[in-house]
Amino acid sequence: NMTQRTLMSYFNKK
Amino acid sequence: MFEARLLKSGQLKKILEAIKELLKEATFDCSDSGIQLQAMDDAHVSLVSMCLKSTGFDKFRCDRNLSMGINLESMVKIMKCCSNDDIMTIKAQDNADTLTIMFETKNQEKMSDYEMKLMNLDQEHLGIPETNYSCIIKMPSSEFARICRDLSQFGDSLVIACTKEGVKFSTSGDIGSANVKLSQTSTFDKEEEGVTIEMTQAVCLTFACRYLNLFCKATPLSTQVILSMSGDVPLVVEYQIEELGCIRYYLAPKIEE
Repeated sequence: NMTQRTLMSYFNKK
Repeated sequence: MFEARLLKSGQLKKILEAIKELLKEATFDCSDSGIQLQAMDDAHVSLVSMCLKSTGFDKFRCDRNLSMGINLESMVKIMKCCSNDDIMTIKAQDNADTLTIMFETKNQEKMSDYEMKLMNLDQEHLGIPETNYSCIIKMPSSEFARICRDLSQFGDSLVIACTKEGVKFSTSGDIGSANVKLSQTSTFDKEEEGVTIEMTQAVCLTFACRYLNLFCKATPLSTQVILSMSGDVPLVVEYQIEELGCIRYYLAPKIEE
């Protein structure tokens, strides 16, 4: 089973 | 005062078509260098980053930095009122709560103007780190759109595996599996018709077909698409808009639980 990551796991809020 | 004149309003029409299904609304940040937009879809899985250079416009004036919150559905309605080769001008006063969009036919026999209300949007900008991607694939945008469309019939996820030999797109689902493999083109007449791969390390990642298909709405903007990938980081799908700028889409991968 695959889980969709979100961008927050990779990019920080400015 | 902000004023930008574009000789082909069709370009902005295509840009809106390329983002309107991912984003309901977005902030257009205007400065003297051009117009920038960065926004995530509601699920925070993908991000659109667009840059239109001031030099790509016929005229561009931006006295003070201006952030315009725009309902994209409303703007699409306005853009439906012009022909692709109409000249368009967008205009706003400093601190304005409306944007004026004007169209003129080339012979100037028909002029129309529309005023659109601007919105206050919560801006949530992400810092995207500089990345040296392990694989950079350049290919015809129509071919990429075709592969995404074809393979999404079979499954929800698309595996993109890039090696020295080429790039393989795979999917599987209830009815079976599908693979499309593209090799680097050895000879091609035009650069935009070829497939080229720059690779320092092989990469294999899985992405949601739904988002890839939405990114492909940008296909009319560019004959080529550039896919950048590294292990366990978001994919970048980039379309360069001739002389005007580019649209980049970022998509977080799916991972094994």
